[in-house]
Amino acid sequence: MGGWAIAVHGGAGVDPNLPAERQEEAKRVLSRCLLLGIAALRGGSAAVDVVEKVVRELETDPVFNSGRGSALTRQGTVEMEASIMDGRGRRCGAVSGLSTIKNPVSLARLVMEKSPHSYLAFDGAEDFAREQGVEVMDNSYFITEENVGMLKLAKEANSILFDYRIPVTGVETCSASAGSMVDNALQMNGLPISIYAPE
Amino acid sequence: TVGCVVVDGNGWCAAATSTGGLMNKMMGRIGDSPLIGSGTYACDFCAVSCTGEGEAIIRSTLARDVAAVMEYKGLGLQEAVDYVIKNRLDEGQAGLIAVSRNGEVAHGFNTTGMFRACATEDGFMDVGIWE
Repeated sequence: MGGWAIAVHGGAGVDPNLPAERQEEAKRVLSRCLLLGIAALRGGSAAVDVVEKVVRELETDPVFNSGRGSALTRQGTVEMEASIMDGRGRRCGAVSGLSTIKNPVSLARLVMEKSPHSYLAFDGAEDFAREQGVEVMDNSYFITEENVGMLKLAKEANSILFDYRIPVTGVETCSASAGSMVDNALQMNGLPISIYAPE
Repeated sequence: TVGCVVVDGNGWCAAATSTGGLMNKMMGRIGDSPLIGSGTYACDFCAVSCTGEGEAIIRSTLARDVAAVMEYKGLGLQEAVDYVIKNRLDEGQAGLIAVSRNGEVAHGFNTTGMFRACATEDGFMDVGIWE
């Protein structure tokens, strides 16, 4: 056996023009969460307990797009999803379509441990969450001002994608400048990569 | 998307992934994160959490494939990660983190960057974004 090890991520597909301060902010959150996991492992915690603890912390920080600061649907609503898997026995739990659950990963764990199922979604998942007494939040907790702005940009880009009139607003967030977006021409799912939250 | 993979002092692996999905997604869209075997997987060999273009990750069953090539092809963890990033994503853009039961950590991505951090019991620690 080689001892414990841990890795965390906060998303891929990063805008190459992400401002330095946003990069540092993301690294600070990652480091904090990593240290939280390291402390738990040094204390002898089980792997499944550590991944839940660390992801809860990441969900609570709006820097990344899960939980608080969640990405938004076209309608401006939140539909969060999460899963957890314990390699010991290949047990797993998953949830989708959550709009009020503060920590989706913990509900996924409850699906794994307290339900006869592997995956619950939308109303069924929300009902199960209430049965289990998990912490719920008002919708405004998840929807940040920044993400509302990014949704607006995404919608605008979607409608003007083909004539390259990329909006210049939002440069102060993680979006790139208009010129660099055109120059880089990096796209994901047909949209300029800069439109996406740090993902 | 956020995720964490861990192998504990007893050699047991676990993975967790959580996300709000893609900005401007259609109502009802399911991504790879909650799909066991696609965005998240853990077994006796390793634990994997993925991020990026969910539709591509789903098509490639990316997380499970890391474990599968370790089990059936006999690859090491980083080799397995490199293999699936290169050979399973087609033109999709994604990244992943992984740990093995032997206490190794690995990551891979074909995107511009990936927010990630890792540490091992022997004192190695790394935090990065770009290649």
